[in-house]
Amino acid sequence: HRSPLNDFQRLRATELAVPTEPLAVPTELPPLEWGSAEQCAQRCTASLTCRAFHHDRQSQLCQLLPWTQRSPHVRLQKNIHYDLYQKKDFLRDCIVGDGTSYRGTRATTEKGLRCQHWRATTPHDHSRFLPSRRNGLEENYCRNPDQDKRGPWCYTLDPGTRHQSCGIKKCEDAVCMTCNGECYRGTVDYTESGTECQRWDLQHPHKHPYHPDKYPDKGLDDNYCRNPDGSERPWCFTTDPGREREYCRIRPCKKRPRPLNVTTSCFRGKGEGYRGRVNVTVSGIPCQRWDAQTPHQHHFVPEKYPCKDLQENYCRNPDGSEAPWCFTTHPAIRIAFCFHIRRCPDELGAEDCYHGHGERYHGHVSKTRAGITCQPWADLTPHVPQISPVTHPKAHLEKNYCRNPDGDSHGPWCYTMDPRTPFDYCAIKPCSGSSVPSILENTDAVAFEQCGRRDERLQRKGR
Amino acid sequence: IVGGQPGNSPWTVSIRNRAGVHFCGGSLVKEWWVISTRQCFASCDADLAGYEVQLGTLFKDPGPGDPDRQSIPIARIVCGPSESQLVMLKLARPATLNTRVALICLPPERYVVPAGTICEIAGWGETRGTADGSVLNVARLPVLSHGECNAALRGRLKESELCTAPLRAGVGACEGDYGGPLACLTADCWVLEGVITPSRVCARTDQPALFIRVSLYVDWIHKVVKM
Repeated sequence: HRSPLNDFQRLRATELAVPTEPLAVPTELPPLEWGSAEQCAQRCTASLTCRAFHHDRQSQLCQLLPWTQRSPHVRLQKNIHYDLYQKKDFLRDCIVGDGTSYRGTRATTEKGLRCQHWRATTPHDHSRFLPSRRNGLEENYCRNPDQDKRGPWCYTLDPGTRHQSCGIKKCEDAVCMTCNGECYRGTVDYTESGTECQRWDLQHPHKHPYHPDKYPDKGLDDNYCRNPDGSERPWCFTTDPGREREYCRIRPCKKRPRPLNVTTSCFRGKGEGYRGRVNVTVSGIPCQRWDAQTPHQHHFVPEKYPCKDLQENYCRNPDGSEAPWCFTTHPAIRIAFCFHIRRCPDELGAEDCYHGHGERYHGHVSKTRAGITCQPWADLTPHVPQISPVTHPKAHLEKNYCRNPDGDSHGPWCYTMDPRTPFDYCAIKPCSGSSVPSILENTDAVAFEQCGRRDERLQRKGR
Repeated sequence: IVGGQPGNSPWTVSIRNRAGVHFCGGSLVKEWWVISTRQCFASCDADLAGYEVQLGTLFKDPGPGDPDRQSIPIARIVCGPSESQLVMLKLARPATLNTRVALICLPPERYVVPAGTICEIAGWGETRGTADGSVLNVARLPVLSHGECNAALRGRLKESELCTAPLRAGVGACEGDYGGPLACLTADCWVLEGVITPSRVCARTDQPALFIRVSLYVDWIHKVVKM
């Protein structure tokens, strides 16, 4: 049940640029072949020279490549048509097991001695390990052709030291994890029992909800161990059909990180840094203590989540949910969000003020309340303006200053330099005492069309 | 919704997180646009990949075969003016309008709902055992005049807030309803006059319930849609 893609690391919308220098390796590009990413991976694995491949998802074409991003003079570049798959062994800076499959470019020993080229016979003559198409003895890179349990080694350029281990770390030690490993982005791809992980972008052998596209901030790359759901440690779905998921063994970092964004009287973002003492749900139900397992059993045991401050029965967010939450003491209600905790204001402090609605504001503030720089009114990118110095010549639409050419009742605004945000209000507040007319009025004739009608029969029927 | 009963509100949407869990409500004001409250979202530039709105069904967690259900990914969030506590959610594709899915009207700018108007809240939130929590519940509430409400709240009422009178029976919105509509029948149409925001207690019997006054932000809503 392992996918041939398990040996590869994927980079989306990326291609390897053809080596720009005259190189020993052939620079004519291999022909395009038809096939799915998995079929191309199979071919690349079977080939002695292939180290990577481009895959065009649209046309289902692929191109096997004899180099990787680590090869000399080769560079990565954007290409929305291709995904680049590279053999992990050529990219990893750590070793799996005894490192027999290591194909990285480390060329110094653990004591800092430069490695001798495998094809050289000075200063150390040897005939046991000469480069061949199969054994990966390349350049003067550290390798482990004899399954030495200390891992990859090399002959050294020091006449007094024939060979020496390179001291390359095991992957489970190379990148340590803090807290519960939510931010772990290392390259361990096997579980603590040694079972290989299933790729997150595959739904076999185990179907699962953690699509990398749905969880863009969880680092669900390839088949590496991750912690997208607030578990105790990084884990993965396994390639063993009989075992859905399993924890991975990752070295904990010695230092515990300082909690970010600690707040007590309000919560910011998803409230993962909320350390206040609200401990009742909105509907008045007391929260269950985190160190209790009744009425609701759970795995959020405080000592296993040292960074999450699961004290008492306070609302907390140990798993990246929408907001702080808690188990409730009501047997029928397992969890309740604590949305009634005030949200911390997340806007820039005002840098100026305006009178009325700011139609006559001619100040020089030129950024939005979120701190995004304003687009110059005369520019056409990133947003084609519907309001410009041409359409509103008397509105003083100078440079990229905040203005209120359309009498917006919420104050000066501007088009923004963020392609996703056409316009926003500015870091300017009404001047104190500026009398904004009480804008609540009664309007007599009110009429609506194409909205607000429903099939009242459904209402009477109820459900 | 506490103190309500199952009902039909074809503009009320369920907002679901990446795990498919309902966490807030919203109102469909245009085929591409839903209005909800800022309180429900981590930030004004949150990456909402994997988040969806669910419409066209009365069930909170309908079965896969529910014929009328529409699940539409949320493409973007746009935050309202600072004190509005509103957000607009742009959908990845337009909602299909039918007997189960309809647009709610927006009020005229600065429109004031006459005191005593009977309005309706809807949501899939906590019922506190007063109704079936697996379906959409609705409840009716009378609008309280600005002056009366301001008096009841000892002058703390903001212009951007709209009040409904407390009912002895304890009727009101609760956790999971936030972002949903306070809809009022005006000129034979249902109009979105308020958006449900979190309060510290559900369905109070001793204090007016507060909603975001939508008519104050209709100009912003139209501007976002236009831009």
